Amino acid sequence: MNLFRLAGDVSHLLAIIILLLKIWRTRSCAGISGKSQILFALVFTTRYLDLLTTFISFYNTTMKVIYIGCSYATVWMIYAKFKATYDSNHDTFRMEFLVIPIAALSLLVNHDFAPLEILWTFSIYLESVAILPQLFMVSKTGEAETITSHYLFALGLYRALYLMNWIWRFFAEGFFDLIAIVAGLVQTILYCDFFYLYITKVLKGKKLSLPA
Amino acid sequence: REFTFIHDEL
Repeated sequence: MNLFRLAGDVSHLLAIIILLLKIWRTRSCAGISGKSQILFALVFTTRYLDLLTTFISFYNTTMKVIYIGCSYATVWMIYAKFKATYDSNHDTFRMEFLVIPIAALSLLVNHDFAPLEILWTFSIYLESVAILPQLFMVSKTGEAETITSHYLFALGLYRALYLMNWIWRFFAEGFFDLIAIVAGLVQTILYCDFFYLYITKVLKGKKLSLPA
Repeated sequence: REFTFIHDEL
């Protein structure tokens, strides 16, 4: 564990909690892509199956359980509890366009052709693009609530911090996982345009709106 | 061959 990774995990946790609290306290999931949240629930489920087979540390297990629990709670709020506020007309990204090619890719490019390993690989690839329905929704409506942009920033920052963690681990331990690194790079690059808007607009007190 | 990958990150 190094500082980059800890900061990355905290940023990830913060993102998840910001989103949960936003929906719970406003009693509304307006502007939130349920499809991205379904994809994240799928990411956590397929990645953390090792909870059943391998014990790494108390920290590791606790965080995994929290991520999975929060992610299902979010999906439940969007599709059940606050369904009436869910903006499905703007959440039109086709999930199968991501899930099917990624399932195929994880069968072809993985560390080991074993069920758990393939599911782990699938989750890494899927996570890298799972935010696309949300970004698509923001670009479709042309704006995002400030709290939603804080969520997106924390979520994007998490993988950027993990990239630094991987650089650290490469030099400190000689550890590198090419699948995670390439997918993490793709994931971080997808956020770059948003990071730019966040820094130039939201941090200056303006709402995130895209030029018409 | 009984090697399984341990993914220690989240």
